[in-house]
Amino acid sequence: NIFRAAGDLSHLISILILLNTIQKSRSIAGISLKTQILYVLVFLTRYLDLTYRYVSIYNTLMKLFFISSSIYIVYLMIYKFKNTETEQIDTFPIEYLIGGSFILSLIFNYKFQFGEILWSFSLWLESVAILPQLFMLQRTGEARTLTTHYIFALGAYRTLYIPNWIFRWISEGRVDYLAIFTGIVQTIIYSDFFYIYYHRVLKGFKFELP
Amino acid sequence: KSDTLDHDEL
Repeated sequence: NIFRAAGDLSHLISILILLNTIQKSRSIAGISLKTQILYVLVFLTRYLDLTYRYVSIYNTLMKLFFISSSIYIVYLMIYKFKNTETEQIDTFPIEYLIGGSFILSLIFNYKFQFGEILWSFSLWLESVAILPQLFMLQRTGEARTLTTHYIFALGAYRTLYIPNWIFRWISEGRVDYLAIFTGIVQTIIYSDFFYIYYHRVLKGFKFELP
Repeated sequence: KSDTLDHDEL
């Protein structure tokens, strides 16, 4: 359906914006390495199911793309364009996010099985993975416009999945309560950012936090 | 139909 397609597209675009920003400016200023590391974890734990579950060629290619691009971005950030200044303000304690997501995945899952727990873990972790990045924005008070486009596209992906879930619930009777709940949590975390993005970036102002 | 949900989304 259209929402799911738009969501996936926006997810894809967000990664391309980020890659393009890094390559062009040859800098990772203002980008949280911690958030990017969390995404590697998210994609690895969620998409390793491609080794034992086949959905479609589209699904497989997208999964491979997200796993490889996220690892590549972390590689660029650590080895190629290392930025100690940015690292110094990237101080969000991600061990709590990882630990919390792990505990939640043990409690909430469809089956107490390795693959299912990993799947649940990835959903919980994804819902909070942007926090180090948002925290960094808050500390610096402003961001490059491209960085805000990246965050917006990334947030739009899960937000667009919400009407997709409603659509699938109506048309197929399919309800993935874990994905829906974590997707809503994720959207709430982004809501403040969306609001500022709408009021400043889209109206041509610099992204500055009030 | 399997007892776990089909994870067909990204």
